[in-house]
Parts: sequence; structure tokens; C-alpha cells
Amino acid sequence: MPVFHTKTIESILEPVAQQVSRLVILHEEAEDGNAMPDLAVPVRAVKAAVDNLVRVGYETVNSSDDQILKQDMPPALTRVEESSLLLLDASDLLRADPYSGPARKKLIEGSRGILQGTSALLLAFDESEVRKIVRVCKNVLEYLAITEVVDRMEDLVTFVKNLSPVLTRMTKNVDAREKELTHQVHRDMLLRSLEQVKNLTPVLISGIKIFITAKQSGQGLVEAQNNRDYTVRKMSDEIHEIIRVLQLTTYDEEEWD
Amino acid sequence: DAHEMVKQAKHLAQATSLLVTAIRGQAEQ
Repeated sequence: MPVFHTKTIESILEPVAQQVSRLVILHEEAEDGNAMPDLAVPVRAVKAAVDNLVRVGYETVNSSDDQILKQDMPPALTRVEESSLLLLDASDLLRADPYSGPARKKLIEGSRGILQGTSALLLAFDESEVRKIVRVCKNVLEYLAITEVVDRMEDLVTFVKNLSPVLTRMTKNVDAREKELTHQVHRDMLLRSLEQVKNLTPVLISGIKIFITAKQSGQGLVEAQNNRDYTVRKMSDEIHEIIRVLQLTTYDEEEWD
Repeated sequence: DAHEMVKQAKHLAQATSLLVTAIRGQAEQ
């Protein structure tokens, strides 16, 4: 089972996560008793990368209107920043004493903190991107909810004209998200629900048309209305399912297990 | 295109990897 639930996060964190975990094992096995080299150059490179990330992170926070992102990102940025200071401390200590025990501890804590902070940061950002897709899905749900007021052909034309771009946007976003996920079960669930929504869309339009005709002729109105409502319910259920799966992470499923 | 923050996170992960390699290289000798 993959640890990281998107391919982007996995490609960024997986290599460094393996490195850090090996480092922790070495440290725990006390096999790291050799003199340390001067780490000033790689530590400075990490500090520079942290400074850039923190700057861009706060820019992202400040330009976003997502309150949850605004709340989740700063602690992750602080974690990354504080971890880089541990690395700087370690580098200074090692210059004075290449065998320094506290320096080794700080190196481990710093590396681990950068990994965890970056992970939290990417996760917060990813969740915010998911919320954007969820908003688009909810937009489609809102359109579906007004189906019952469409009782003239000209209303239907307007309804289709308004619904189509939102539906296309949802399909495009969910499709792209599906390709990003590392968990095959979630990908399949999204694909299945999306396919259902696509198949039901022409059924809905024709159901509304039949309802309008029935209303004008006064024949088969109840049945036409029931069929239309059934399709709306089916589509709404599938979109709710898409929203639910979008918000799942592999971690949730492990918790279930 | 990846968001700028994702790009910077990637740079940081790479820099951290290099640092850990330097630390480990010494420890594993």
C-alpha cells in the first residue's frame, strides 16, 4: 500500500523519506560513530531551499481565500524553518567537534523535521486543491437541484447552457485528479462514478424534455416527474460519492482496516 | 504546470537528500 496518496507528493518525498529513515536506523544502531565531514555546504543549500519554500509558502497563504489552508500551512512552514535551524546548529557544532553527539542528534531531528514539515505542507496544499474540485462538484449539485423549476423548453435551453460548462469542468478536474492518485481503488471509484454521471446526463436532459411535454399535454405527468427526479437523484448520489472519494486518503482506509 | 510551492518543495527535498547522503556516507564508511 502506498504511503503517499498522490504521485506528485510521492515523487517528491519518497526518495528523501527512504534516505532519512536509513539515517535514523544507522543512528539507532550506533553505527554512526565516525567523524563527520564539514556539512556547511549541503546545510547552506538546504537553508536556501527552505528560505525559498517559506517565502513561496507565505505568498500562497496570503493570496489564498481558503481559510483551512491559511490555518494549516503556517505550522508546517514553521516546522520546516525550525528544522533548518537545527541543521545550521549541527553544522556549527560539528566544525568545532566532528564527533559531537548533540550535533548528530540535531542532524537527525533536522532532517526528519524537514521531511515531516514538507510532507505536512504538501498535504495541506493538496487538500486545498481537492477543496477546489469539491466546490466545482457542489456547483453541479446546485444546478441539479434546480431541475424541478425547468418546465418550459426555453428554460431547458438555458439550463443545459448553464450546466454544460460546469459539468465539463467537473469532469476535467476529477479526471486529472484520478490520474494523480496512487491508490488504485480510489482511482477506480472516481472513474466509475464519473462514467455514471456522463451516461446519466443525456438521460436527464431527455427526462426533463419528456416532463415538459407531459406538462403541456397533461398526460403522464406523474411518471415523467418521477423519472426525472430519479435521474437527478442518481446523478446527485454519484457526485456525492465523487466528493467523498476525493477527500479520502490511503491513510483513511488503513484506519478502517 | 506545477505550482511554485510544489517546485520549491521539490528543490528542498533534493537538497535534503544530498545532505543526508553526505551524513550517511560518512556514517557508513
